[in-house]
Amino acid sequence: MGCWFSKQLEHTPGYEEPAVLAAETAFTVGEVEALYELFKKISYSIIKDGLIHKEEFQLALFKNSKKHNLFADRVFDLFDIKRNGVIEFGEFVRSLSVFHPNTSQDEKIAFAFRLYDLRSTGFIEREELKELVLALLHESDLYLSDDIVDMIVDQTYKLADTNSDGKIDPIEWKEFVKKNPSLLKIMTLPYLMDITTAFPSFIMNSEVDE
Amino acid sequence: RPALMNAFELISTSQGLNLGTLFEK
Repeated sequence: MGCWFSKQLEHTPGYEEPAVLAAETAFTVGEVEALYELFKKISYSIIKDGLIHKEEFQLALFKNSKKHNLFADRVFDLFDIKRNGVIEFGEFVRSLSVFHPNTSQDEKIAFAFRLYDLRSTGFIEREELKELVLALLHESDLYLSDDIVDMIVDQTYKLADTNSDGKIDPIEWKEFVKKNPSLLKIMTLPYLMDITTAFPSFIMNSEVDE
Repeated sequence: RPALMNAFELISTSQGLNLGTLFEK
């Protein structure tokens, strides 16, 4: 028999058991439960339905629900595994697991590839890379002439597109990242090592006796 | 010359990719 307190808890739509998610990801059960606290906080911040909508994701990232950003859009789309416009708890945990310090480099490399493969063609195309560079410059209020942007993109392409077919494929991407490991820095969130202390309120609500 | 830095290096500085802010209280 569970305690009376736990029976009063209502879960968000599409909730999945922490034990199931822990088995599939780099997180422990306790960490998944801590992530649930974070998930609830974000998913009830604007539209109170227990699902993370784009504007809630933007609010959590930028403290501004109206801030459009190509990179945040891409991350949101990859987290939204079912492609139904919202992030459910299971999607949130599975996606964040890629950013766990203990997750394999290969998984991180593959995720980063998908992030930059804007049109999901299976390649990072020159136009996509240019679009990403322009988005970054715009976001940073920087202006560079088109020539300079082309030069940066061409230079990078010369290094990454080793078979010179005009596109970067997953194998070339992997080789390129191995030579430039700093590119993967954004794929690891040290916070994820210590989420149970980051969200201690979980301790009060825990349903699991550990 | 910083203008010719690796394009991926450049875009990895985007705020939109810094998921750490999700964890800020």
